[in-house]
Amino acid sequence: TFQIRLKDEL
Amino acid sequence: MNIFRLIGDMSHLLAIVLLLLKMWKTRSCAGISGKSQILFALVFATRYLDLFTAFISAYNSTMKLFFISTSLVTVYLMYFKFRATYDANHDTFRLEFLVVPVGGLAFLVNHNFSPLEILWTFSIYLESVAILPQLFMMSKTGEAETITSHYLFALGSYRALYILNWVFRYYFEGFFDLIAVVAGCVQTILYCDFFYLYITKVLKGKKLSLPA
Repeated sequence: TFQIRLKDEL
Repeated sequence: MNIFRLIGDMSHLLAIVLLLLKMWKTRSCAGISGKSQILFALVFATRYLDLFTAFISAYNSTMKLFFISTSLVTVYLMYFKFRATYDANHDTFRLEFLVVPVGGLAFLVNHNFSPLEILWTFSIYLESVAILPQLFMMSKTGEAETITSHYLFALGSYRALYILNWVFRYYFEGFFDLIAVVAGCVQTILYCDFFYLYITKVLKGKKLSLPA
């Protein structure tokens, strides 16, 4: 899939 | 957001502010590795590309912009404004020995074989070793200014606090990112020797000098 992981950390 | 992450982020912020203050007040970047600072700028530039593709929170975006801009300012101060004070003779770590293997690893071991994801992975791996030129430089000169050791302590503490954050998130949110956790542990381990010297020397009012 081309779903982009949401990265909430810095 | 939990307390470990918040304190971790604040520690990271404090580290960057300490470094900029040290350079600005003393008009000098003596004792600081420009190569580590170049790597940190590269870390932020490759990790925060999602500023343009995803919005998480105002906090998240503000911090990302702060990290990118201050890392560029730091590199500018070292290589242009205060270049005369830059200790290049002791800053001899070869960057290609880090960037090339880390780039290769990011291609091979990642969550998803897409450009943004590979760059994010590259950034995570690179951050874990980006302090090596700085540690290498200190081992060559055998000492560090007290303000520099405060900077390094804050910078190292940030990832250690993130490990506590990941333990917390694993138990309470079911969140687990193997790449970040392994790289974060490697990063923290690299600071352990420094942490020991910081606690046994700098906190007791002595200057950080390394055993010969």
